[in-house]
Amino acid sequence: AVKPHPRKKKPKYDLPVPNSRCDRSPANNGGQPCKKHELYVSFSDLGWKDWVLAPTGYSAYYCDGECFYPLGSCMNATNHALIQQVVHLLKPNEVPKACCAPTKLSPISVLFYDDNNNVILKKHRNMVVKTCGC
Amino acid sequence: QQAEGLVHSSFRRLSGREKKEMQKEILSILGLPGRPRPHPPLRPPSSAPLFMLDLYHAMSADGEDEGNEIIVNGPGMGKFGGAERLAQVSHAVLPTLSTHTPPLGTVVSEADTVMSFVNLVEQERDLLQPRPYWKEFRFDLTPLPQGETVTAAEFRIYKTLTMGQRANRTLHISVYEIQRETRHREPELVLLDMQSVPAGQEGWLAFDVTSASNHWLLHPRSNLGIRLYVETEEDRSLSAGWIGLVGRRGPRSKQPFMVTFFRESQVPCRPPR
Repeated sequence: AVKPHPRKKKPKYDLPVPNSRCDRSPANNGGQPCKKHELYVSFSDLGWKDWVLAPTGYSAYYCDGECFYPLGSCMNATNHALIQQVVHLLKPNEVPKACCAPTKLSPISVLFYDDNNNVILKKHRNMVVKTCGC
Repeated sequence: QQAEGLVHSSFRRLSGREKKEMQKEILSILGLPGRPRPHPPLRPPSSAPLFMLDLYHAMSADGEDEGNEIIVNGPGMGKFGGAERLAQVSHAVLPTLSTHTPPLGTVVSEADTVMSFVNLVEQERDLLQPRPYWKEFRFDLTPLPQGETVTAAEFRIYKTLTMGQRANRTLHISVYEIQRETRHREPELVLLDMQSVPAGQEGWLAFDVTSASNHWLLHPRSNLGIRLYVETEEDRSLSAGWIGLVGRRGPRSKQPFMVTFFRESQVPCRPPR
């Protein structure tokens, strides 16, 4: 906890208030609750079958709902949940608790060829969100 | 209906740019700067991909059985194989692809990356030249994963059955790292591993070459390859080909290769993207 500097002016910008659709209870704010969906990344659909030996693809979960802080190329699920949690602490009545924090991360292994025809087996220990708070 | 519309609005076709961004993101997760372009032809798969597929399936099975480490270093199964391993491989009932037994154990379960390297150069002093006979192999280890350290490395070579040999005769196969080459002189060699195997056995032999790969990792220019010698119990030098060790000219599924196990040297930290 850091005390704000007394002379420091309030910043011009303010934390945005989300249009809460990521709430656990649909009754709260009348929003759509978060729903867990499965996303399948197919290596053959990506046209990568010539260099990815295994697996054919992998599945992960993602949240579906109108989250104010959506997952983007620069934000993973954990960051998303952290931000929402911070905003919730600041404005508990306006922003619900983060409900889509990953609670369990599973490993994935990918077997692929490199440019020199060497074969690489890469294991990512905590990569795929298998369970989240939804 | 409105809510339904909102939900389904997220299920749309990605634009070309978004597709590229997503592909870039997945490649980045895999630790790749771009899409690899392996040189064709890749079919039929050679020994290294087959071995790696076996390893992948073993690791995947372990992943399903969460919390358990792959520990198969049971009796008669050394860390890196050996004569007992050779015997087990040749008698094991293996799936279609498996002509190999991956070196399961803590080394595998703790590895973050496993890489197989294709043998690039093969030289030998064979039966037409004076003794002692030897065979040299070289592997290009330069495309090593960054931020990872070698935990183990194996040189794998297949031994077939050959005619005209006493099955119960013991062969001593030793592998050396070539440390320095000088003109008109024998190079400086450092013993890496040695195994004694019966002449009448067939299967994969795995030699521990961890110290050499660590050396090559620190000093890539010092990578002069490895040299293999075969001797009888009477110290008689034999040609590798004569005892049935398969080289580059052998069947693709039995060609020698090197496999290296890496572990992330520090807590993985994803760079901001």
